[in-house]
Amino acid sequence: TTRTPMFLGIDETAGFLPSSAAESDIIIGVLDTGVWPEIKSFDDSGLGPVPSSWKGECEGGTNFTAANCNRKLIGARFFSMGYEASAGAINETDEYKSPRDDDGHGTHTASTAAGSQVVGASLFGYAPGSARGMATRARVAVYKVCWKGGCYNSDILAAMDKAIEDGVNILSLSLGGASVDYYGDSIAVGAFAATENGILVSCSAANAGPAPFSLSNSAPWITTVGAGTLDRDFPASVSLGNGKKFSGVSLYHGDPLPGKLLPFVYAGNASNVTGGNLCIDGSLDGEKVKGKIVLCDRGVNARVDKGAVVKAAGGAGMVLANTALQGEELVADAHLLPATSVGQKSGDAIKTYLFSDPNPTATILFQGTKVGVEPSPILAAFSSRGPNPVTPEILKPDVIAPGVNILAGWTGAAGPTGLPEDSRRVEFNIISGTSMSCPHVSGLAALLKAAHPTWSPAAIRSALMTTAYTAYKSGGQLIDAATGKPSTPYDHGSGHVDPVSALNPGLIYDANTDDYLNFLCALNYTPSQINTVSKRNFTCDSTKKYSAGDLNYPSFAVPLSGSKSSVKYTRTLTNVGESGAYKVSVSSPDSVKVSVEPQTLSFTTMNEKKSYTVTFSAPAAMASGTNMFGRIEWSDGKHVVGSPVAITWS
Amino acid sequence: AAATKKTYIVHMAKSQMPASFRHHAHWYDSSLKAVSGSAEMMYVYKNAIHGFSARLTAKQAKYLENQPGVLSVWPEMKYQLH
Repeated sequence: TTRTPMFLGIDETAGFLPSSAAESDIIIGVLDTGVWPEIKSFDDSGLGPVPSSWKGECEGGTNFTAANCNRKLIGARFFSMGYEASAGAINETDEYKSPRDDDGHGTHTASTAAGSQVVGASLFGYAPGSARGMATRARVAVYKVCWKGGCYNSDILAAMDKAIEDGVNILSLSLGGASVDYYGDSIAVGAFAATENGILVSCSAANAGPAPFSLSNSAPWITTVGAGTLDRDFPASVSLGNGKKFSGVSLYHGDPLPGKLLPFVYAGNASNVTGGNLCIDGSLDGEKVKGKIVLCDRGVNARVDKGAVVKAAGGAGMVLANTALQGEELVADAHLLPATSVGQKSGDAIKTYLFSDPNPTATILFQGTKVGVEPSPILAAFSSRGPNPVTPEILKPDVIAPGVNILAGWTGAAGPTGLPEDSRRVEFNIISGTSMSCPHVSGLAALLKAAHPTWSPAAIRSALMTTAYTAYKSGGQLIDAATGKPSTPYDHGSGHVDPVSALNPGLIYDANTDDYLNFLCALNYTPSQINTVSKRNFTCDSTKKYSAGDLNYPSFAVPLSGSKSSVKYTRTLTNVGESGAYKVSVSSPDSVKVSVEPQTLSFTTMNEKKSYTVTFSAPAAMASGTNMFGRIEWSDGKHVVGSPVAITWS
Repeated sequence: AAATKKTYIVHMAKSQMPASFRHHAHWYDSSLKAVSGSAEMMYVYKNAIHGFSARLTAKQAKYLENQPGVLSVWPEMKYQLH
C-alpha cells in the first residue's frame, strides 16, 4: 500500500522495528481469492531462504505451477471441493482452478499484509508512491478458498487445517459469515485451533455498518478489525449551472468531460421503473440520459455497476449520491465513465437544484490525489459495529485500521472495477472494506511477532489494543463517518492501531487455551459444544462460578439490567517492559460508578503478573438499549495501557 | 427433495474412537458408511477440527448425528468477502 506505512508511523523504521532477519521468519497465511504472483509486490529480492520450519507447498493448477512461488510467496494452495460440490464443477476456461486469483481481492489483501516494496506504484496516477505491505520482509502463503460463486466453509476449514499444519504464524481472513454461536461458526472453530497453535488470527469485522450488532468474527480468540480512513482523498468536485460547487471523490481516468456544463438529470426522473434512482441494470431511459450527467442514489447494486449502467444508457457522466446509510463517507471508484461520489448533504443539495431548475446543468472536475486530509482517521460508515451479537460481555471490534481507498496489488485477470466489461489491467488497485483493514493488522501482528517471538496471540492483540488511540493529536475524539459525531467503543473498539506504541506496550493482558475453555463454560456450552470448538473433552467445574466478562480481555463490555445493577470483573496484567509502578485512571460515565482495586500495580520483574478488579455499579436502572462509555488506563508515566469500557442496559 | 444431497461438516469426538480403529480417518469413514454406503468424504480435518465433510441427504445427516462419537453435523454455509 502507499501512504498507510507513513500514516501508521512504520515508514521510518530505525530503532522501532524488529530486525529484518526476525521479520523474514514470520509467515502470514492469507485465506482469500488467491494470488497473482507476477506482480512486483511478490518479488523476493533480498530475502533469504524459506524458514526451515515451513512445511507448506506451492500447488499447481490452471495457469499456476510451483515455479510461481519464490522466497516471498512461499506457499499457495487452493480448496475447491466444497465449492464444486455446491456450485458445480469449475469451468477452467472461465476460472482458474489453482491458487491464481481471478478476482483481485486476494492479491490486494496478501500484498497489503506483506508485499515487498514497489517504487512508483499508483492506479492511473492516483495514490502515487512506494507501495509496500506492512511486514515487507514477512513471507506470504496463499490459501485460495473463495471462488466466483462464493466461499464455502468446508473449504475454509480445510485451508485453516492445512495452514496450521504448514506452519503459518499469522492467519488473515478478510471474509466472514452470519453471526452464530461459536460452535457453529467454522472460522471461530478453526481459529480456536490456530490460536492454540500460537497462530494469531486476524479477521475483518464485516461491512454491515453503521447498523449495531452487525459484526462477524466476534470470538474472543480472534482479532476483529474494523475500518477507518487515511489522510488521503481523491477530490472530484461537481459544479452546477447555478454556480454552486460540491466536493466529491473519484478515481476516474480517461477522456475528460467537455470543458462546458452538460445537461444534468436525476436518474429517478429518467426511468419508468420503481427504484430507477438507483441506476440498476436496464432501469434508465436512453432517450432521457443520452449525453447528460446522471445523478444516481447509492444502494442495492454496486457503485461501479451504476456507472456502467449510466454509460450503457448513453450518459456522459455520473454523480453518485450517498443516502443516510452512508452519510458523508466518500468511497472512490475507478468508474468506466466520468463520475464522482458525493456525501448525503451534497447529494440532497444537488437534488434540490435538479428538482427546481427547469434546465439543470453540471460538470465534474477531477483533481487527482490530495494528502494531509484532516481529521483522519475517520471511522468508515460501512465498518460493522457492536455490541457483540454472540457474546455481549466481549467488546468487538477490537481495533480499527486503514480500510478506505487503499492502494495495493491487483490481479491481471480483472479490471479495477471488477466489471466484465472493464478491459483495463492494472498492477495496483484502490478499494475499500474491512477486508482491507484486516491485512494491515495481520502485517502489523507479524512485526510484533518478529519483535517478540515468545508473545502469545493474545499478547500481540493486547499490545495492539491497549496502545490504540481514540483521539486526534489536535484534540477531539475519532469521528464516525456515518454520523459526523464521535465514534464509540462499539464502533472503533479500542481505537485505531498505533504499531510503534504496540511494540512496547509496557503491560499486556494475556490469555491461553484454559482461559478460553473457562470462557466457553461461562457461556453454558454443553460438553459436546465445547468439544466441537476445542477438540477436547473438557468438564466445566460445577462448583466454580464462571463469568464471560472475566476472560482476561483488554477491553470491557458490561451488560447491566434492572435486576443486575452491579458487575465485578477481574483482570491480570503481565509486565513486558521495565520494572515500575502503574497507577490507574478511570473515566466513567455520569450514571455509573467504576471502581478499580488496587489502584496501583508495581512490577519488578519481566513477565510478573498482577491482578485487579473493576466494579461497575449503576445506582439507577436505565432504559433498555442505553449505552454508556468510559475508559480505564494504567500508566507508569512512560506507557499508557488503555481499555475502553462499554456499558449497555438490557 | 429428500434425496437431494448437501455438504455437511461433521465434528467427531476423537477421544471416543474405538480401539479397533488404527487411524481416525478409518473411524470417520466407518461412521459415514453406517449411514450411507455410497457417501464419500470430501475433506478429513485433523488440525482445525476433528472430523470431516461429506455430501449427505438431510435424513442421512440426521442419522449421522446419532452415531457414537459424532458431536455435531452442520450444513455447509457460504461466507462472503468483506
